[in-house]
Amino acid sequence: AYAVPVLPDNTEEENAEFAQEYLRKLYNLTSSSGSNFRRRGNEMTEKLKEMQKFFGLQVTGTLDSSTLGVMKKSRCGVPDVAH
Amino acid sequence: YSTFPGALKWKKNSLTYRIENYTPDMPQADVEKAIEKAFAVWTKVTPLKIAQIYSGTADIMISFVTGVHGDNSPFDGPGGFLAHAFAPSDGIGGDTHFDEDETFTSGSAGYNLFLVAAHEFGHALGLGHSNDPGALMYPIYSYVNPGTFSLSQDDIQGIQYLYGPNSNAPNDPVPDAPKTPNACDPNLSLNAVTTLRGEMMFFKDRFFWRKSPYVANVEQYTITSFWPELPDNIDAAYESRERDLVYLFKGNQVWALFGYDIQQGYPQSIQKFGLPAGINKIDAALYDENAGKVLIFVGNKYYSYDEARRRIDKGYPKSIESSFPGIGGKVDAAVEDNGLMYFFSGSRMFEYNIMSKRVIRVLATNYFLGC
Repeated sequence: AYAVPVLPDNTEEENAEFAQEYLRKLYNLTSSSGSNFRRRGNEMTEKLKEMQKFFGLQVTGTLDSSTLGVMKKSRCGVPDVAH
Repeated sequence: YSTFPGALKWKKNSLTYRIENYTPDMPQADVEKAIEKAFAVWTKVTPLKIAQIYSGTADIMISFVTGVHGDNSPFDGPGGFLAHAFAPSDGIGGDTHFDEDETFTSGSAGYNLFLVAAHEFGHALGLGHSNDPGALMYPIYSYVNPGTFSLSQDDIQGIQYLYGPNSNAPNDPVPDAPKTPNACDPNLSLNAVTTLRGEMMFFKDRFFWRKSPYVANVEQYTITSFWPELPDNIDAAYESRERDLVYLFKGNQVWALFGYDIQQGYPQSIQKFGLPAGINKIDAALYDENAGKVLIFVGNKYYSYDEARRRIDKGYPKSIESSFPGIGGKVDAAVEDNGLMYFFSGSRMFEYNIMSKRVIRVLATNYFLGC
């Protein structure tokens, strides 16, 4: 068993959707349903790196368990001021 | 710390707030008190004066709402986002919304309203999020006792960058404000060190660093962001490989972690380790995998505890200096890893070879912290 915090048994897909929503709300990830799959993937990687850097996590650009663990912690929201 | 683009701040030092509605989670008087205390956190260290009004439009309008609530930033039900606040400006600027789907309290259950409000009012006054895990403006909620709460130096430097110090008490709070331990501080000393299923954890004050063997950098968290029930400033910790548990000690109590989950039935008394009655605190502990014993360090002596027999071995205590020559007689923390023992004393870490019974390297306490 790994040490990292035990996360609810969400499927990989659910975790990816959760992460996308988190990055969309907090890191201005543009909508995840865009046409260009590669561009979307690159943007997701960059936003993940931005979040990982802020929290002092290993900057991998991939959704590892440490990163998901931090995303699942209760926190302050950031209102959409632009709108 | 961070501010909003353009360092948005109020152009005046006298502000008003109005509580538009109340959460049913707490008595109304407790909500009032939590909100008032939360503003006081910031007015204490700035020239700002923030008064409550009971009708009309205040600079900072406070409300408890759920889901979609008209500002294009819907809340998300229990957990996740707890609240949000707008940066200083006319209109919606400064307004603060709490997610009514959360449970707000005056204590450690649910989410402490004072703590959440103090964070949000930091935004309402112009601060963004801080990446200092010890700062109030760190985005992740972690419970601290409101009775002993104080802004961190990071928070104070941020708000005073915007508004300057409190002219009545220009510098009082800053020297006392707690600073988050810096892993690269050459004088760093530690409270406790342990392994945890292949990771290493380094405890200091109300924080811990987590080092995974697969990852170059260490991650720093507040202890309560993982375990609200655990105290700060723990004394010692060790991992029992047999039981797959990590024991954490403070004073005459011990807690147990299974992975990152706190075991039921703890804390228990350290007397469960068969230590002599007069001992109310230990300095360090390590698990000697070679011998299958737990070494418990108290002052300049140590005990060997046999987990299987649940008792202290005969012939103990022994003096640390006699059994571990060269490590200086007293330790802050200790850990065994890959067949070597590491003893931490002040800013030095002694790497000790169990087989040859001697110190093989003297390193800095932060050697493992990736500086």
